Amino acid sequence: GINQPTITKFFAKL
Amino acid sequence: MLELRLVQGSLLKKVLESIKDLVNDANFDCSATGFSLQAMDSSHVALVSLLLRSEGFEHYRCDKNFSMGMNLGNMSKMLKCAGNDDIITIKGDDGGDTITFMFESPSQDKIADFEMKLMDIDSEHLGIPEAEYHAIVRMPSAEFARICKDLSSIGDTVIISVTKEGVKFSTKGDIGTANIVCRQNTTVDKPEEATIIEMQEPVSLTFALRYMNSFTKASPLSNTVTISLSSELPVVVEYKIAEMGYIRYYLAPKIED
Repeated sequence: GINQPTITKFFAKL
Repeated sequence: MLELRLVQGSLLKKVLESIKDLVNDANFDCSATGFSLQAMDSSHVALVSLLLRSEGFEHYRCDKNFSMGMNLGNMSKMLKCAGNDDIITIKGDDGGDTITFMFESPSQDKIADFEMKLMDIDSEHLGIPEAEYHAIVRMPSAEFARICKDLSSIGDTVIISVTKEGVKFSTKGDIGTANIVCRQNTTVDKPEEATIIEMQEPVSLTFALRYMNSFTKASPLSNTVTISLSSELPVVVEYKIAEMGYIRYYLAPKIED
């Protein structure tokens, strides 16, 4: 299947 | 205290139209650098980053850094009351619970002020790392909008692939498939009509078309759009706002299990 990760998987919270 | 005056008020109207469907509530950050915003959509799949630099305003005063939480739907309702040629002035105070929008007609014969309630928003800022992109495509914003709209009538996702042949936008759905290839084209009458592809290495990524279509609401802000792609990184879809700054959308790619 194909998944939609969230943007927070790539950009860390400050 | 924040006080900013934007002669080209229509810019702010266009900015709101390009983010209000993606983000419901957001904190606007006021600093000496400018008026900015960073916010995620409600599913946290996309991120929008807006900067309107202080130099782009006719008058800009911000004594200290602070944020103002706004409902973007309500802000859009207020800004829709400004005429396209109106000068817009925004006034707000650190710790205040309202913001004032003043609209002046170009001939100064009509002056309106609208006061909007602010809200407390818990928002997190994300650190956006500097990235080397595998491919950067610059193309007319209307062309990109047309492609996203056309493909979304066929499928839900778009595969964007950049090779030395050009940039390919592909989708598939119940009724069939579609492929649109745009080649580099710099032999145009106007520079904004060019398609320019800078490729370090081939890249292919899959994205939800729903978000791409939402990003294209920013097309009235700029004749061109820049799409930056790297394997396994969010795409950046950037619209420059002339003389003022930019609106950048980041979208997480879909990933095969």
